[in-house]
Amino acid sequence: IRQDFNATFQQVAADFRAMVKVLFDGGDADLSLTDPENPDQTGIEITVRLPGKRRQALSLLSGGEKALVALALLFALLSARATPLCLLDEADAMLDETNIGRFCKLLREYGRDTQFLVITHNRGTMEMADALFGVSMAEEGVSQVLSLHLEELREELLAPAG
Amino acid sequence: IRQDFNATFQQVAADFRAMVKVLFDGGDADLSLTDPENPDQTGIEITVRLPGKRRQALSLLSGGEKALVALALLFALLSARATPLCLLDEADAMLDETNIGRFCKLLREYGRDTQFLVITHNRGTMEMADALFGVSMAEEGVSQVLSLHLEELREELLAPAG
Amino acid sequence: MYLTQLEIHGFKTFPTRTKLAFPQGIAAIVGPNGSGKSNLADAIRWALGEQSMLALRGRKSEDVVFAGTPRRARGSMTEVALTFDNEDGTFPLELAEISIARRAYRSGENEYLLNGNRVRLRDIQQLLADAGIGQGMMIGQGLVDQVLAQRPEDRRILLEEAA
Amino acid sequence: MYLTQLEIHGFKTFPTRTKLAFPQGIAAIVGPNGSGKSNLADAIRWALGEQSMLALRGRKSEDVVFAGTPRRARGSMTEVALTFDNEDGTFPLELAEISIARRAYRSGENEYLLNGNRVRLRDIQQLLADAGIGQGMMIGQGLVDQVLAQRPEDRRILLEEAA
Ligand SMILES: Nc1ncnc2c1ncn2[C@@H]1O[C@H](COP(=O)(O)OP(=O)(O)OP(=O)(O)O)[C@@H](O)[C@H]1O
Ligand SMILES: Nc1ncnc2c1ncn2[C@@H]1O[C@H](COP(=O)(O)OP(=O)(O)OP(=O)(O)O)[C@@H](O)[C@H]1O
Ligand SMILES: [Mg+2]
Ligand SMILES: [Mg+2]
Repeated sequence: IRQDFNATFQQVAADFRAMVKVLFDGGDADLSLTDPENPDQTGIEITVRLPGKRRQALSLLSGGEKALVALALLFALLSARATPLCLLDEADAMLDETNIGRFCKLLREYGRDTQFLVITHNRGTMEMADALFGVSMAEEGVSQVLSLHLEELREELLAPAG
Repeated sequence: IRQDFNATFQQVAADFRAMVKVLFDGGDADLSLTDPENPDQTGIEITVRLPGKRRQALSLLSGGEKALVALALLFALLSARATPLCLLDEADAMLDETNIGRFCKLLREYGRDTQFLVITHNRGTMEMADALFGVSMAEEGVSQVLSLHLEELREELLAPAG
Repeated sequence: MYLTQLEIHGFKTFPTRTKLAFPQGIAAIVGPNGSGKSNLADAIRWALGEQSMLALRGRKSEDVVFAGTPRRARGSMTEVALTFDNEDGTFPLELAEISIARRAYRSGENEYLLNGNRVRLRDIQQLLADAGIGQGMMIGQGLVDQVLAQRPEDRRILLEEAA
Repeated sequence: MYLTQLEIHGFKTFPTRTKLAFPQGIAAIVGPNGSGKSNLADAIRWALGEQSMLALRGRKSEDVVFAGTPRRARGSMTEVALTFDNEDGTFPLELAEISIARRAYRSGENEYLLNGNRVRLRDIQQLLADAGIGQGMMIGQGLVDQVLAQRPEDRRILLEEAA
């Protein structure tokens, strides 16, 4: 069992480093075990050094940078084991246009092995999806869901919606 | 001193209720003191009932609804005392198009007595502002700031930016 | 293996029976603030056995039952059903289609169903673990806090699910 | 009364002297992720006397000094200066223009200046309190946590600033 954990950990750490390079166009990252001898109790430390910057505490990173680091870890975990289903609720909320493009490209790539359901307010993400569901409240306090096409959605968004 | 606090509190509570009605097109809200006899130690409870919904714990509200409630409280505090300077760092991040419109309308209104500096990724908010500053990193790790006009910004956003 | 259908009834802001049919690809859920998008995600996580009411933004079990509006009485129960295509045998069951459902009553009881039969929560949990589906990949509306800001010990759980 | 100018030197990602001239109206700050927008806001809050490094996303005082890049050596000090138009006398001083500045050295010392003269932190704090400027209205990149998710006791402080 410990072999499994350590082997998985090494793979995820390697994928995490690679994923940070992809999402930030460079830079470096590490996952390390706080207690390698005790896989049942160990914690996992995350350190990141972004291009052109010194290695710094995660706290000093920007809102969008932290979101990208979190996504890098998620995609690294998916590289180790492609879970069939993944829900992402506004994971792109903090990202600028360029980073949303990177996020969408990764979803298409990992989407071959994992079914993604993404909640979003971003049009780039909507355009990337295969199917679109619009949730609305025609009656106060009561949700309804419609299967939408992108052209319908643009009208919906432009209309004075609730 | 206690008179001041209680008088202020009553006013902010009334403004908060009014502001929630403005931001949600209805509904009700309350601020209440947990310990009215001890203004130096009292806490402040917040309860909200949105249109068409039952009074519920703040936790059950949506991301955008919580942001609007927070903004309602901030604008209520500004109604009680118009602080000269207010910084808002991506306060609109969770809001949909309609709510950003409401947010911008309130900023213009309160902007007569308060100087707002808003950090944003949203074009509606950018269009509402009187002045626009673009922050970028031509050299890695080094910020530079340019005073921009909206037409310049659209090109900037469309170009493959960092 | 993929989720083909979600059926929600009486869950949060879905008092009436609502069906969504999912493609094999990527689905995006959109709509105004407060319309019910995260509630939809909560329904999926709840049907997959989520035990933490905090993770579903509530405090007690009945918080997920439709609370009522001025026009509609509150609900007395809720049911959410997930249907999966299992042609590739990811679920270790000899069935091409698998359905997992959960019911809760305002009194607090929870029931779990597999292909229409009452089972125990741990049966659902075992089945999902075998299929590699875990709550670790259900990311709520606070990505950074959920994935990064955890204590180092909690991060290990994310990794164990990937092992 | 309004902020007319911000001058940043050696603060976080601003190693060289940077000046911003503000209008009397609403200013929007835009740019890509990680470009330095929140760092700009941090500089303003820091110059206004913010004592909590946590509020500025750091741990120790030197975390706001430019940390260096492969191409540039790290800084040994930082200074941020704010210039205010005081024609309406909001600041209780007989001056049409007021400048508040703060310096910090990598060694950890902090200095506070009012119109070029060394003063104590509490002098700056008193002046800002008289003018009605408070950290309560400096909202960082986590609106809901900062304004709503506080414990009931912390909310009172917001109210006291408005009194
Ligand atoms: N048990 C319940 N009964 C009725 N309404 C509920 C219940 N639980 C939550 N709600 C309501 O659901 C609404 C939140 O819905 P949800 O979180 O799905 O919105 P959302 O579409 O994700 O919005 P956003 O884009 O702002 O995140 C709140 O207004 C809340 O009052
Ligand atoms: N003392 C310092 N020296 C050098 N760089 C620093 C220092 N402190 C923080 N940084 C860097 O500043 C960057 C964050 O900048 P900032 O938070 O201003 O971005 P932002 O423009 O607000 O982005 P976002 O839109 O994602 O919120 C991080 O990459 C961090 O490494
Ligand atoms: Mg939501
Ligand atoms: Mg920022």
